[in-house]
Amino acid sequence: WCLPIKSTFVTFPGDLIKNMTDIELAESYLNRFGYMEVLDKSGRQAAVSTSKALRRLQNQLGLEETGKLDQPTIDAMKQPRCGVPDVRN
Amino acid sequence: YQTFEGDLKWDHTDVTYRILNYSPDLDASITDDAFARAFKVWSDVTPLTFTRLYDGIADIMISFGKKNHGDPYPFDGKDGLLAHAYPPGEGMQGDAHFDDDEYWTLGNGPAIKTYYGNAEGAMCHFPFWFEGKSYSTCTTEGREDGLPWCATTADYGKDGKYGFCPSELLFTYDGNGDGAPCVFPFVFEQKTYTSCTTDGRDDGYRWCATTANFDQDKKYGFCPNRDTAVIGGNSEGEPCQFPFSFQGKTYTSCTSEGRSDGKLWCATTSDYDRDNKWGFCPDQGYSLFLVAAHEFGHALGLDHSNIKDALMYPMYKYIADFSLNQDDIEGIQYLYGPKKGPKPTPPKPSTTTSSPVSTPKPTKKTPKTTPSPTSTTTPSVYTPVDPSVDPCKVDKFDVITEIQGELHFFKDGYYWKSSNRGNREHKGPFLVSERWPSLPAKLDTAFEDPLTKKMYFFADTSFWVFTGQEVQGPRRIEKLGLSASLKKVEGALQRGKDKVLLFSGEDYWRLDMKTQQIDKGYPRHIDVTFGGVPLDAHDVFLYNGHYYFCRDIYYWRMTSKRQVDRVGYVYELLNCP
Repeated sequence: WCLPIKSTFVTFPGDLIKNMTDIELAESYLNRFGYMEVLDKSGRQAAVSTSKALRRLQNQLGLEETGKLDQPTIDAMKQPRCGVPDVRN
Repeated sequence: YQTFEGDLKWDHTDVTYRILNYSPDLDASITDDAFARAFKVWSDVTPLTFTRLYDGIADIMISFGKKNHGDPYPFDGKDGLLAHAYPPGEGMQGDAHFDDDEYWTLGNGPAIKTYYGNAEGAMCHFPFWFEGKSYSTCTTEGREDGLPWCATTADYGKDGKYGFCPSELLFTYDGNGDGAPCVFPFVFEQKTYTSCTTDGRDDGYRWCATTANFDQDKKYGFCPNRDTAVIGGNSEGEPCQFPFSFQGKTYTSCTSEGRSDGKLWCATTSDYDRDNKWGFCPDQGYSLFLVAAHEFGHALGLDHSNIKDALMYPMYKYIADFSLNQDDIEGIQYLYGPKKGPKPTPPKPSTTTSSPVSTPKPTKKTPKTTPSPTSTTTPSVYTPVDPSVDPCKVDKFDVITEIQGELHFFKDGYYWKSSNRGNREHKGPFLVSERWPSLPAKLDTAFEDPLTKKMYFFADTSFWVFTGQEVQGPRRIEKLGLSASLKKVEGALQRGKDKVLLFSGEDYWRLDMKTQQIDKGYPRHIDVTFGGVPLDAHDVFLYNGHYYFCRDIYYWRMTSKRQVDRVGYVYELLNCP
């Protein structure tokens, strides 16, 4: 009775949300909502580091700004939300 | 709060919107109401007004869609992205799109409006008791025709109140089938279908033919989702099949096995491994009202806020008693300024009952194991008025109409007059019988013929025509070409010199005063022409070129361009102190 239950994840047909790793989820989220590419002072679009993007996201969502992909940030990324980007370029 | 770069905003305050389609999850009236309430969130704190259009291009075009739905930003199936909207501007700008792979509710589980039965369109009450068993979904138990039904109170056995739940056997929506139910089996491209299908479509919406042969008649409608239907997956609209087997195990309820996201799902056939047919189990759903209020914030020019309690915060959170956060108010008032004039009138309880929906059509469709109801209508409470009673305390007049430039307020055989000219104090009470003998005490509506100045009075299914004190009638309203099933005429609007619109329930008819007959093409639904007024108005009249729709002590005033420009108390019209 102490044996852990081993779940096997399957790919459900028609399911758009794939079994992503947290890092894949974060990359997708930061890109989609405008955190990865920002306009610099000269108006050019510039890529920012993931850490910087995470800080920006954490600031926007009122989370502790660690710049790391911590659990509260992952949880926030999994919340249902509006599709309008948070950072508009 | 944040606004979009350049402070994008509408350059006019009378913003229009149009609902292009509906979700199968929610009744159209609930959807309409959710959107109207969502707009009101913003119009309550700004000078903005919102008028619904039924055709043409509106500032804010609202639609439901799935995945790739015609713009560069596809939705992502259930959960995740719920909706998006564009900031103000031309074309797609200002539009709001809602992901129809979500389960749209009012935020706390299925919101099921009933049809027919004896509950006058009330919502299902879950759970409810029937024959010693508790039900948390609509059921076909007790019936042989397969129509799902629910009780609208906690105990069907005690109260006997019920209605039918949305299903393809009851009605369809949109399409060109005029809401008729599906006809099974039907033929589509020489193939026979015994249930709703997504074949022939690439948007995932389930449809059916409303005649036996689509190839021949081309009549179709979309199938409403049953409350027991799965959401998304590849079996949208199908019920869970219990028990089902999955990876060699048998399941008798929804499970999260096989998924890393913990979401509950079920198979829609008895063997998932063989058929791979599945969907998510219905949950609390997302509040269409809350999501729409957020999206309309974008459509008006607000970007996302980083205040967690603000409506414009990007994450969804269900709130039962919603009110705008100060951050949202400051944001929208930065763009449009504060609302001018009196504060919106809060609703307050009335001493008379009023039904929120139209009288249900008589039906014999009752759960077979229980007695049929003896009456399908709720009696209204009739309150006689003492003539010494202040009309300013009357909470519901029988009739309000303009006669020779003065507003007349009728109640139980008495009437009062008020005018916006000269001495503005109201006068009365006067006895109706002294000026218009032979009328009953309880009238439903009245109007003055603009050309002949004859007075028309309606009570129940009869009408009278007065030339001075000379009367013709009572005559049956069928003489005018109105349906014999009509119970009463509740309002009248003069249109030009020879037409009068007559209102009853949610419909209106156009009476030609010359022929004394209803014009062809009527009735029409009030909502189609007079958007934004209550559908259960019990007084409708013309005064000073405005249309007035009254419900209890409130009136909705509409301009001749059919824009609601004021909501106020009826006693303002009576010039009450």
